[in-house]
Amino acid sequence: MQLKRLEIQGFKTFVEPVSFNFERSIVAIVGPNGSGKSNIVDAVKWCMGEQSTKQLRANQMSDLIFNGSEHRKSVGMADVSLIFSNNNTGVPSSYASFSEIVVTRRMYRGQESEYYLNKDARRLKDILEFLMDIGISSKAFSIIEQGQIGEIIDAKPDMRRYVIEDAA
Amino acid sequence: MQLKRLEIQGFKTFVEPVSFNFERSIVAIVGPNGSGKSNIVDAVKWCMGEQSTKQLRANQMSDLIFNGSEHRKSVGMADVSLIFSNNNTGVPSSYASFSEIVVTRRMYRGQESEYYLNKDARRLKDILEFLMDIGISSKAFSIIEQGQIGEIIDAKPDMRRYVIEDAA
Amino acid sequence: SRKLFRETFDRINENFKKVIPKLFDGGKGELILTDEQDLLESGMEIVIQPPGKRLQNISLLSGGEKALSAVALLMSVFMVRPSPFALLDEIDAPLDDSSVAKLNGLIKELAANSQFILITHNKKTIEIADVIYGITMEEPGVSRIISVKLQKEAV
Amino acid sequence: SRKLFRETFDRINENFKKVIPKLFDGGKGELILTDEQDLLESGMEIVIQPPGKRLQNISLLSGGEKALSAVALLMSVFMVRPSPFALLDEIDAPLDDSSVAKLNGLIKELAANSQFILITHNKKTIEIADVIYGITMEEPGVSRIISVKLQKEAV
Ligand SMILES: Nc1ncnc2c1ncn2[C@@H]1O[C@H](COP(=O)(O)OP(=O)(O)OP(=O)(O)O)[C@@H](O)[C@H]1O
Ligand SMILES: Nc1ncnc2c1ncn2[C@@H]1O[C@H](COP(=O)(O)OP(=O)(O)OP(=O)(O)O)[C@@H](O)[C@H]1O
Ligand SMILES: [Mg+2]
Ligand SMILES: [Mg+2]
Repeated sequence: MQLKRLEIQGFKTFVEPVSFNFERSIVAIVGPNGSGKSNIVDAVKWCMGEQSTKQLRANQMSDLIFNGSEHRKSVGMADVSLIFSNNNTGVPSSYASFSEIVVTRRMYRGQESEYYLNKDARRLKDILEFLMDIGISSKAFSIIEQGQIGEIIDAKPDMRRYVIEDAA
Repeated sequence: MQLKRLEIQGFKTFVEPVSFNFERSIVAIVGPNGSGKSNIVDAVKWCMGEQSTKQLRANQMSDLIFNGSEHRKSVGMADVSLIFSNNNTGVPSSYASFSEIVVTRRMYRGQESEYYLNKDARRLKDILEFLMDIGISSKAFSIIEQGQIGEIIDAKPDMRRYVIEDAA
Repeated sequence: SRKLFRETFDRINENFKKVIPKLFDGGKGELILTDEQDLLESGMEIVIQPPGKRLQNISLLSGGEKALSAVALLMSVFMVRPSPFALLDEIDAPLDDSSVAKLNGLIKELAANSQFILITHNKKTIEIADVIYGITMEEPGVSRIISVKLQKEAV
Repeated sequence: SRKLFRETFDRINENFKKVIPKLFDGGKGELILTDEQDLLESGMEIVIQPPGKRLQNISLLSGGEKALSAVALLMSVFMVRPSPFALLDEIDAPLDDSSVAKLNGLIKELAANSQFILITHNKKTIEIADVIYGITMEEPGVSRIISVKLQKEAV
């Protein structure tokens, strides 16, 4: 499975819908301080089922939905989708027939999150299972937040074993 | 008081004696990763009486003395001096007659540190008092360690009052 | 004493309100005491509103915005009570080019009264220095000073 | 299972021993299990010896040396089990120009099998990208994509 696209709408500063095409091997994301680059990392982790507001740099879940700006009102919904393309390696058998798998998380202000796999409503547990099958999770070593690159070095030895476990 | 010079010998990677002249207003220190730049910050904090090994990026006090390299043996002593010039502002009266004040800390492997003010042996308490009189300390807001610039923002409100207290 | 704390706080806050818009190209900043009645125990809140954004909790600021806010506070304190020196280790690491330029502008302004020692990898920051010390490990494991470059006198 | 954990550890360690000298221009790196008899609970030590230096506790490494060591581990894992993507937010911030060049060299090598999404301010890192997304806040408080630059096909 490869990540093909990321679509964000209403999440933090991405009030306008945006779509990132990740089909090329190396994609750089640039922009001034405070422009919203790390919010993209939060959007990806949230879509993958992250439940901890601290891990999403928020104080409460409603901080994840666009809170407004000088000239715009806040909105009532955040919606993020990760689109994976099926390149026939590492695909769980139940999804072998799909050419694309879309993982979606949607949240209305003050309500619980809704999860979808290819537009079918699912539970969080199903999303986490699917992501585990394809070898990724919001806590995976392959997502490194800003300022955290040295964390694995400063961690205690027993905490480091997850790096091997994830890959096993 | 202004900082005029810093002299280091035997402290961490500065096994050879070095001297920095800080008389100009803006001094830049550059060099490759691992070359010893942050060790200079540790040397300054240590000289100012810092007692916590964690604050000095060490596991024990002997980590502060040069531990050797591929071609050199470890040494037995670390010695750091801060030389302040008396520009008649902010000088404690007991030092008004000196044109220079030299604060020195020296440590032999396995022994307690020795402190000196203008080559006279003193106690740690005397050094801390002198530095407080001239408006600086190893925990002062004006020494910012690598990666810690955002710390005051993430700190709790009660912790932040020291910034005002130091300046008062 | 309470009176001294209050006076110092007010002066630092006055500076902070002026420095934030300089560093952020607009916007507002303010320091707020959590308990004005008890000056000996009160904590301090930091309020930052980057230009065009809603007022939000400072924990939601980006990495670069937090660094700029911290620098603003440091400089505001320096204006009230310059310390014998400031030793800053790679404070420009999280900043983009335009933020680095504003930071360096502010350092130049304050350098008349204070001494700044800046550890950096950023070429733009090196440009504002009067003196540059190069640290090398030509002999592996041993730090030495390779060169001291004196920049031309600022005209 | 124990056998799988052991095998995966050994393969990652083999890679780690090769990647460290590449990133540090020499030196040695190794992963060590704290308790070989109990593979289901064992922790993992990371041993790094930069070129020409004595073997020391990794907590004494510099900011840049820690970042390079962490990257070496990440890439060693990737070589054994590439994940659908890697999302790295300013991992080059603590690195000097020569370390950035080695990091980017390694990313290019692995990009054949894996996908890298790099958030960066560093011009050298931008140069290795196939696609560059610019994020802007021309409308304050609102993030948009300003442009997508496709780099020329690598010949
Ligand atoms: N729910 C929300 N609604 C509106 N704005 C938000 C919301 N959550 C966060 N923000 C804003 O997003 C900005 C932070 O964005 P982000 O951390 O992605 O910046 P960045 O591009 O990574 O910057 P840097 O280069 O400094 O790391 C802050 O200014 C914050 O106020
Ligand atoms: N007592 C000691 N004896 C010998 N070497 C030491 C000692 N203590 C620390 N070191 C070495 O000093 C180096 C770290 O130096 P320092 O943190 O100053 O680097 P730096 O120039 O700040 O690098 P960066 O740009 O990556 O931050 C490490 O390689 C460490 O092994
Ligand atoms: Mg960021
Ligand atoms: Mg350093």
